[in-house]
Amino acid sequence: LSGKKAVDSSLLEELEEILFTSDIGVEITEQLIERLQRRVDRKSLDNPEQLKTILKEEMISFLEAGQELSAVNEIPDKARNIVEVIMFVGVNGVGKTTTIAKVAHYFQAQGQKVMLVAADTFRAAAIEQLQIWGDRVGAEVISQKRGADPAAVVFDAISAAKARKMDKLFIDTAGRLHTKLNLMEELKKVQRVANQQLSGAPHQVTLVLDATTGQNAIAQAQVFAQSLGVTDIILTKLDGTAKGGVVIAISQRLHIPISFICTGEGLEDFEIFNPREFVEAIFD
Amino acid sequence: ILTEKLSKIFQGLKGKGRLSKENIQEALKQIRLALLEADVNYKVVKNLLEEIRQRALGQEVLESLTPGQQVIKIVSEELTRLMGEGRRELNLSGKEPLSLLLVGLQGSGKTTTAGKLANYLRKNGYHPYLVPVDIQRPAAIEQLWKIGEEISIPVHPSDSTDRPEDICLKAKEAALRIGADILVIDTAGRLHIDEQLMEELLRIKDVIHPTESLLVADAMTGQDAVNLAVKFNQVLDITGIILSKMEGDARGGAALSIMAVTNKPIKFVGIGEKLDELEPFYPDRMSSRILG
Ligand SMILES: Nc1nc2c(ncn2[C@@H]2O[C@H](COP(=O)(O)OP(=O)(O)OP(=O)(O)O)[C@@H](O)[C@H]2O)c(=O)[nH]1
Ligand SMILES: Nc1nc2c(ncn2[C@@H]2O[C@H](COP(=O)(O)OP(=O)(O)OP(=O)(O)O)[C@@H](O)[C@H]2O)c(=O)[nH]1
Ligand SMILES: [Mg+2]
Ligand SMILES: [Mg+2]
Repeated sequence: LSGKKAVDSSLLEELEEILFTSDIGVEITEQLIERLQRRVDRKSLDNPEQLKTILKEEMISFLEAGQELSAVNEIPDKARNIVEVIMFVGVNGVGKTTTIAKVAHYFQAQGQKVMLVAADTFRAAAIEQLQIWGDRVGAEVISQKRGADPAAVVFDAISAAKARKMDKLFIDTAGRLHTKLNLMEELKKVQRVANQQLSGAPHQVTLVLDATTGQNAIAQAQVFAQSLGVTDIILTKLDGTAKGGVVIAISQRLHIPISFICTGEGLEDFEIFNPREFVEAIFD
Repeated sequence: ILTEKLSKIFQGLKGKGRLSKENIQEALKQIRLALLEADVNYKVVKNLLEEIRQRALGQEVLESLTPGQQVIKIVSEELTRLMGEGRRELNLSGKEPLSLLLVGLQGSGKTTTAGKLANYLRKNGYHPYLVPVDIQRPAAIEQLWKIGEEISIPVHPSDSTDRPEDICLKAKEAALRIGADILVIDTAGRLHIDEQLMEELLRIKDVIHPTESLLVADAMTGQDAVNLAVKFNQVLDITGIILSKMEGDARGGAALSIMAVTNKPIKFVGIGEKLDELEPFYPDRMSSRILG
């Protein structure tokens, strides 16, 4: 009878290293290792492949718990002919503007009529950047002058989208740190004004997270969710070496589904989120 | 926070003086968790903990009347030592016009930081010239143009059909003509694993001979900080780092990781989106932030 009851410690350290260096974080790593210890049977204690298989299954189940609320694959309520309004939010530089272009391109390829709103009225050349993407994608961009009230631009855009019977309206907002309360208030105001112009808008609030971000992504998700209600997350820059493991903690704690992932700077670098592939990539 | 946790571990020791092995083990465990939660890289934490462990088992703690305090002091000293190395002022000596080259991953804050640096240089009596070399991102050149307008600093009219190296050469000639003494060069964001784009940076460096090659990194970067830092340093032999978005609540462990693997100094930190929101890097402030 093997006297061993626990996984060999150097093997455990190897697995921990994979988890930690993927930005999975202390809390989730501890939970995963504990589940592993409970689930593994004696004959597999020394079998690294079997241990990895168990770990992967646990990680996928954490992610799938969050995915249950995913509205991405819902068919929009076309019978009512209401434009679906989706607001993109997130901290500075994560890829919101570029991601909007990809999402617009994705839905256009499915035959939907999409329109964009340049509601980042703060940053230098933010409007121009979105306009160039709008040209490339073939989607109209509603904008005003730099310095305009973002809520006012959104108000105009929603009435234009309604008038032109658009299927989807994507709102690009300025990057902002979640610690800046006045900037979070600005977003809340955009949300209120959108709802005034079209009851129920914005129907989706998509939080864009950068895969190179560490544990701070959890704070970002918490504050944006608390402040606005986040319907889904898009994870960008997975074409680098960062694994984005922090989304497992976000999924487990906040149950926000991940809708898409981005893997590059081009319009086609865009995929529907697949928990199994995501977890496999962590162990690659 | 860590200092409270460590105080708890050692509080039963008043009058006893000596630390037990268990106390030390527990303290090291708490330090490790605090550093990992602060995004310090796993391997960097491992090495750092070994340094701390050696010292914690040594005479200075053994003979101390307040061993707990001594351990806390060791941790903060080791962190500050790791982050305090290297010359932190900009190297601005050499034949004019000098060049400062900004590089880094996509979205890390290079373009904004270029503006901040130019603003800082002008306040210190220099005549900077901003050079946009990002011909790939939509409206990147316009972005730097608008930034230049805001702070009244001339921006090179880069031609997006030129190669980046040629833009830099033309900018150098233009700088001489207008009497500018420092070029601040903003490059396109790129992945450290993109060999072609990393080679492009090397070509730019070989053509312009910058006195500073500065890696602009995001303060909220996680474990990946070591990968990108090692690669950029390998290819360019960077002279320093600028950590952006530091005014947020990211613990900033990336700062420690990057300095540990490159031995290069963090010269500045970005503390906001405005063009005057740049300040020097203070290692002791950073280490207490990382320790939480
Ligand atoms: N490699 C890579 N780069 C990306 C990806 N998504 C966006 N980027 C790049 O990241 C940089 C920032 O993208 P933006 O779309 O401007 O980000 P943003 O969130 O709108 O930025 P702000 O509006 O300034 O807050 C650009 O250089 C993009 O090309 C991705 O999936 N992979
Ligand atoms: N909060 C905050 N935002 C910053 C800071 N520095 C830059 N930013 C913002 O970060 C975002 C990205 O900045 P950019 O200067 O466009 O970044 P970049 O590295 O040039 O991006 P690419 O050229 O696409 O690689 C913008 O929204 C900036 O305003 C900072 O110190 N604090
Ligand atoms: Mg943007
Ligand atoms: Mg840029």
